[in-house]
Amino acid sequence: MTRVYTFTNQKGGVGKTTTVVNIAAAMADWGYRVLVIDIDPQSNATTCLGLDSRNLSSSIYDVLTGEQNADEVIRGTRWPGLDILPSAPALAGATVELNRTADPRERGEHLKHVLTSITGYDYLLIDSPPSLGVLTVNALSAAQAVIVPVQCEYLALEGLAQLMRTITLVQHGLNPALTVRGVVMTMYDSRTTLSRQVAEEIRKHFTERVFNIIIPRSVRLSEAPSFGEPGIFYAPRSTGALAYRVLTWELLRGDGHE
Amino acid sequence: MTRVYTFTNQKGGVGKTTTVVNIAAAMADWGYRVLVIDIDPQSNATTCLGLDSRNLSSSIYDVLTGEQNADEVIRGTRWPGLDILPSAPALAGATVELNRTADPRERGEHLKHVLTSITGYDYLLIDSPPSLGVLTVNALSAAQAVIVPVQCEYLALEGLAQLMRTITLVQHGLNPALTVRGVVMTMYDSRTTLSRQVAEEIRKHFTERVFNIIIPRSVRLSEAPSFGEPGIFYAPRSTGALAYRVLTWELLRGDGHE
Ligand SMILES: Nc1ncnc2c1ncn2[C@@H]1O[C@H](COP(=O)(O)OP(=O)(O)OP(=O)(O)O)[C@@H](O)[C@H]1O
Ligand SMILES: Nc1ncnc2c1ncn2[C@@H]1O[C@H](COP(=O)(O)OP(=O)(O)OP(=O)(O)O)[C@@H](O)[C@H]1O
Ligand SMILES: [Mg+2]
Ligand SMILES: [Mg+2]
Repeated sequence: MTRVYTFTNQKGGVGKTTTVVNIAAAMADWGYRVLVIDIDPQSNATTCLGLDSRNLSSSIYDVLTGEQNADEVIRGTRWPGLDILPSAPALAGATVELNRTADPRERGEHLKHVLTSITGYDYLLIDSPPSLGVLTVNALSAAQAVIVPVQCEYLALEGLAQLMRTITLVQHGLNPALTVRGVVMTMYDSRTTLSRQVAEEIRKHFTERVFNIIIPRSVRLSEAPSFGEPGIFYAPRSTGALAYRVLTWELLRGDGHE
Repeated sequence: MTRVYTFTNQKGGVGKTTTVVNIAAAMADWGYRVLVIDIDPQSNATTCLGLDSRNLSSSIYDVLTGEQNADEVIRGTRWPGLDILPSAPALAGATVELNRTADPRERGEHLKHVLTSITGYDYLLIDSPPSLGVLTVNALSAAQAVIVPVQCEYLALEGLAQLMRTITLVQHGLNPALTVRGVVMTMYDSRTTLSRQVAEEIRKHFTERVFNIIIPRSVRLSEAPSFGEPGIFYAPRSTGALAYRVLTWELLRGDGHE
């Protein structure tokens, strides 16, 4: 059975893209077939996997607007088992178009319909934009579960309540089966009390839904995108890469894979 | 003459809110009358200035939808000379409503009309959300100029081309008088080559439009929001606070104030 996860948090810069890309890479490295779905107009996940979103002949924009089928737009990457449904800046325009659809259910289910035609993957991992707009609602209604990356900073903590309210709304409407698969703490800096305090707060609120591994702040992870590689391939022995390997293992084990 | 600046960058977590809040505070501290306009549904600027966006009776949402006048919603803060037109989570709903307006000019000019009724300030500083959607377009069409905070990281650098394209679109349509006041480099970590390389790239592309002062990464700045205070008041002698004072001085001097 294909598992579909969306990585969502409206707070900007919390590590959504970095988390999607590194989990996808680790899964592919261990033999799983993974598709990354980039539904962010910034197309950062597309860049992190080595593609140039400005030079693509087609993107998820063409699929969401019905111009093309997903299998015509999906591309392979340099790493076997790791494919991508890329984004492009044109997607920013889709927001206005998608918002034009009067029926809220239809507006929120474009991606869900697209995913029904995609087969042959163990995991579909969706990278969503930093907002609670129509693209994020599409991601939440298409996914089976949400993974929430949270930076260990105060403002990121504040935004969690708003995110949970939105998830509840989607559960009562477009996607009753949606669950929260877990919260991932990112960019943890063990030298600061702020990181420790925020991590404590997150554990207090989310208890067992917090992944055990915490992703540390690691400059190697932020260098990797400029080489078009996931951190776990760019700097495999860095603390950040190792943490993402452990996170992926924790996720796979929780899903019943050994 | 009142100057109206918007702090815009669709890349998330680059320091938009932190920059608005600290410049506003430094200006007020030096006797200027400043209004912060929070048009981000996350309402982080509202939080950073000591208000609780969930307990406000009214917000910018009510002003944009025509329910209330701006002067009924604007509030003072603890610091003389520093007021705020606060945001609230309800603003996320406004995006769908504002997108419903068929005429693109009308859709993008709600905030512009609101600002015509606001008087008595030296500076209006707008904090925009991490997207290029209707709320950011409203900010770009209401402002005289854009200040672009950019984190010294690769993905933030990549997004600048998309941002400049959007600014050009607004200049050719809704706001021909819009200029780019400057690019502010933030979260600079002098220990990493990445920061140095990205800073070099930014200076190469934007030349004299880059503010001279670079804002360093400073944990005091990220602690301040949990106390509801701008960094320059919470930790006045920290490197981050001092850098924001210098940035404010540079901005004021460039605007002709001594
Ligand atoms: N653990 C980490 N250590 C150091 N840097 C990191 C880490 N995780 C992410 N980064 C860097 O921090 C920045 C923000 O991360 P990223 O872009 O993945 O966040 P995001 O939530 O996807 O952002 P957006 O909201 O814009 O989509 C990027 O420059 C990234 O390279
Ligand atoms: N110079 C700095 N040093 C250390 N931390 C910083 C600095 N500037 C901002 N921060 C912290 O980094 C995070 C992102 O900053 P901020 O929220 O201001 O960015 P933003 O661009 O407004 O984000 P969003 O895209 O979500 O609106 C916050 O937790 C903030 O406290
Ligand atoms: Mg991202
Ligand atoms: Mg902000």
